[in-house]
Amino acid sequence: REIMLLRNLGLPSRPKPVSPPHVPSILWKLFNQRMGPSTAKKNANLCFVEDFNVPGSTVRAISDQGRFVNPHSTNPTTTVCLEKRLFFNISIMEKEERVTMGRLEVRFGQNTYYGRLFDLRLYRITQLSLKGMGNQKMSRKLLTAQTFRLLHKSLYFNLTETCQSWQDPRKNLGLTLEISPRKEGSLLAGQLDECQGIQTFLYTSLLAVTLDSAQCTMSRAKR
Amino acid sequence: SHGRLKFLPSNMCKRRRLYVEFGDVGWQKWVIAPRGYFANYCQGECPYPLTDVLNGSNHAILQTLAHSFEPNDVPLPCCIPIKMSPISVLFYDNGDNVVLKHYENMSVDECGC
Repeated sequence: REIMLLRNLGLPSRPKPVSPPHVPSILWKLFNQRMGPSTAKKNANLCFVEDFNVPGSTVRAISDQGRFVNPHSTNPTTTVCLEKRLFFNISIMEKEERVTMGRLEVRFGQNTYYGRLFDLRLYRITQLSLKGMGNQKMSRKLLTAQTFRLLHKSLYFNLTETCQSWQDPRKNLGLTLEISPRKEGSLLAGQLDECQGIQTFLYTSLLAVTLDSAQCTMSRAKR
Repeated sequence: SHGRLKFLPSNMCKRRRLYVEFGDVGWQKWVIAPRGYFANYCQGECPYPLTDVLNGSNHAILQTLAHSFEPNDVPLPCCIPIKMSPISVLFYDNGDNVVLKHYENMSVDECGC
């Protein structure tokens, strides 16, 4: 009987979280906006997420299931400080759901005003290599590249289009994140502390907003 | 705060308070918030004649009339929710993701015949 009830709520079975992550503050904020004591419940539009200005009825903070890669294992001369595969299992979404927003957060443990500059590159994996072939047969497409200083603890990237295409599970091969030090004039290549600051890397997380068309019928605009 | 206050005899169709605590149904390990909510329910009689306060539908009025002629064949209308509201639930799914989802028709605001 319980399973039947859970299915009606869109859950295949009773969730059994193994290592439940912390609840992101943005989700607490959205929850309190909708369900808090001061909420005007009757007027709340639960099919629109005002904080992101997108239509949506479900917001998910999806855990990254990717692994770290030792960049020196495939290329001993590389200057890359951090290389990580990112994989977000979005097959958990129901068929009726349409992604209206995808935002990747790259989180660091601390920020430093005088921190050094880094280059960040985010690739989308378009073809995987066979086991044991390393990165040689893996093809990837550059999604974004930017230079940053650790002024803030988090960096955000718009992945809406990528998430929309990932709804076809065959197209979801994940991402690769690479961070390398930017060569500044006063610094010499090969310095030991080149990667200092990046060790504070904590985690990546994907915030996805979806709209269930069956649940949220959009009203026609008034003439 | 939901709906109008109605002073009806206790056996008449009206909204009854029901607070569902997720801990009581064993869902506390994966539902993060709220801890519970006012689900409420409808219970009571819809007798002849249906007064305004019973929120009788046109169908219920005619069914009541038919019942007065054929009490054994036609039952009295029943008491059901006529206005419901959604709630939002914050929970963990099976992939250890945090989900904020809104569910329609979870809380009974008004009842009628």
